[in-house]
Amino acid sequence: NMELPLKDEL
Amino acid sequence: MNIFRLAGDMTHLMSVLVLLLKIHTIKSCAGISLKTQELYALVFATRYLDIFTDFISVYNTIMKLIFLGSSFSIVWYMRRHKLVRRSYDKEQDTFRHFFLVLPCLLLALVMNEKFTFKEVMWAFSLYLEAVAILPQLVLLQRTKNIDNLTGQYVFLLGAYRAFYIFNWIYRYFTEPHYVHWITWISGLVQTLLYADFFYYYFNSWKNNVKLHLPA
Repeated sequence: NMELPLKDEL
Repeated sequence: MNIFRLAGDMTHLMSVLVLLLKIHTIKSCAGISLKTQELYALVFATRYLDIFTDFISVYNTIMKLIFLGSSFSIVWYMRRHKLVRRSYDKEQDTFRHFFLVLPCLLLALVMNEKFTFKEVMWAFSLYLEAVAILPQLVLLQRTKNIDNLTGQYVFLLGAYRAFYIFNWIYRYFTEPHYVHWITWISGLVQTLLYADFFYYYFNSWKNNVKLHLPA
């Protein structure tokens, strides 16, 4: 499954 | 990381520190909406679910802990601390924040990047953050005299998201496939909600008069 990019923002 | 995002995070941090300073030193939360503080605690609790699963950077983890710790301790101060709670304006702070939480939750169930618990909670936290300031803005309209620290708190809180908008524009043009419509629209709505406050805040600063919002 297409992994979503990590949420790197606060 | 870019200068806009760093400026945004530092402004956000300052807003929290200004509020903690006010509550901790003069033991007063006059003019502060407990409803907004509770909504912010919920925003951080649902936004940072990944704090122990996804490690981004030391900076990211430390900032998340600061925002979680400060938002929950502010709620604790306003609810439990015998001196601070006395200055809480219960009669004026009557915004029913349940009517903000429910629509945001329903919207998050429909509009999200992926229908998983974490992604729905993440979208919910963005929608909720966009409207979390409403009880505070309503309270400011009701309480005539807005003290400087409260005015600075709301101003910094609005300014941080404005910096983030520049950060999103910068990242859109510098990083391929950087598209987050949910974040962008929520952040834009959030900043627009502060527009009239900014207008009156800037005028009170320019004319060097006390900040006063029209009824």
